[in-house]
Amino acid sequence: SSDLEQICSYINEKIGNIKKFLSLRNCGQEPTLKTILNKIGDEIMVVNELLNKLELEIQYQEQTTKSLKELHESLEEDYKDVEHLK
Amino acid sequence: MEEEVDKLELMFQKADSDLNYIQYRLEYEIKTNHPDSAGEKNPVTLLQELSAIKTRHQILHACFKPIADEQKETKSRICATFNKTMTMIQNLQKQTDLELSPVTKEEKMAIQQLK
Amino acid sequence: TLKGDISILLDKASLESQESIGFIKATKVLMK
Repeated sequence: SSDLEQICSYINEKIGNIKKFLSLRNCGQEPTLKTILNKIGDEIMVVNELLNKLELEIQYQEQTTKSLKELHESLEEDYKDVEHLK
Repeated sequence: MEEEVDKLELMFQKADSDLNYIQYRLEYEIKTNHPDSAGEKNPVTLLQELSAIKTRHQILHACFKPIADEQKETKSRICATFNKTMTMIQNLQKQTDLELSPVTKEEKMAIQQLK
Repeated sequence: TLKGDISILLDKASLESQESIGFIKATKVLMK
């Protein structure tokens, strides 16, 4: 039954997509819908910019994690030195 | 029974290919009626970009947490190593009656920051 | 919204970064 459920959700998803396209089919003709489309386009650009920033921030976080690890290693060296001193 | 199952399978495959064809025809019609122009994208392109954005967000969201957790763990390890080093130095100080220079303001702030 | 989620995540990430940089600086002061 789980296979059957998977097939049903797969088919339903496709039907959902087709309904979306059907609703968008004539949007080009209506000026109001056209402006909404343009607004969506603008919003997508803004969200892409945010995602670019997030990607850079995560790369920066990876570098910071690397520096923290290096710092920990040198602290361990210091600890060994003090132990040796003792 | 098996024959029935085969028949059902064929029906699903037929439904799947029909749906694919309908979607293809709709996309084609929308793209031809509303070609992308400067600044104006057609709905199909926008839908594709929207799903790409959702995928990208999921990937970045999945990246973020492990890196933050790793940083937290490394920081706690740094604190632990620092504390044991300082404890040993203070013990050595006692044994050798060697006075260390007083903690500077900057060092006090740093200790606060570490805590 | 998706945009809101991404902005929150972005703020969180940059806050974490600032905190870590402060932490690294403090540790280096104490290691001197």
